[in-house]
Amino acid sequence: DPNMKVGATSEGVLANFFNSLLSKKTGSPG
Amino acid sequence: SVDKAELCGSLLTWLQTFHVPPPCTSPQDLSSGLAIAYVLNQIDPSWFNEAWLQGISDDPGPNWRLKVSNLKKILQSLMEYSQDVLGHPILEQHLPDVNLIGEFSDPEELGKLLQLVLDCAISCEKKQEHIQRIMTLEESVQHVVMKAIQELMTKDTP
Repeated sequence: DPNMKVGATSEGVLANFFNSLLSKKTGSPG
Repeated sequence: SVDKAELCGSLLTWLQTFHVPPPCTSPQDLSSGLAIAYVLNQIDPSWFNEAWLQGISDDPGPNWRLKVSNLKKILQSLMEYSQDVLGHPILEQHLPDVNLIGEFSDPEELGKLLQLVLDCAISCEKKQEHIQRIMTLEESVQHVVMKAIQELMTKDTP
């Protein structure tokens, strides 16, 4: 499929999502 | 939005990774709130501390009113934690009906409650530990967890 992007596998999507959560700053009351 | 009954099943699997003393294998096990309270104690022992844990009845038996009382205490603490520690109040649409959980072990409402526990885990100071643990779960479970988190993140959607 020429439209399929590299890294768009299910595993890749999950890893990207959770890694982005890990890099987010912990919420604080301000 | 995420199917809350499916969410309940997947978050039950996640909850089991905490290895808490109370049974934690079915919605019925969670309906007393005790296992959830132990998980919250592991997530942030400074907020959900020993004194708080002792305020949760450890043997409500079949008395659903006692279960609901436990669940109300847990929900109240979750709301305060979210507001005061995490800095984002829980929206009304995400609040579970604890009466339905205590009386009928309703998987949909239980799914909503566990979604709030998940929010604490992935937002607290020890979030790295919790997120990495989620990443070791089965892919299908991770997918549901991801959708649940995304749903909580889109807070401005009615």
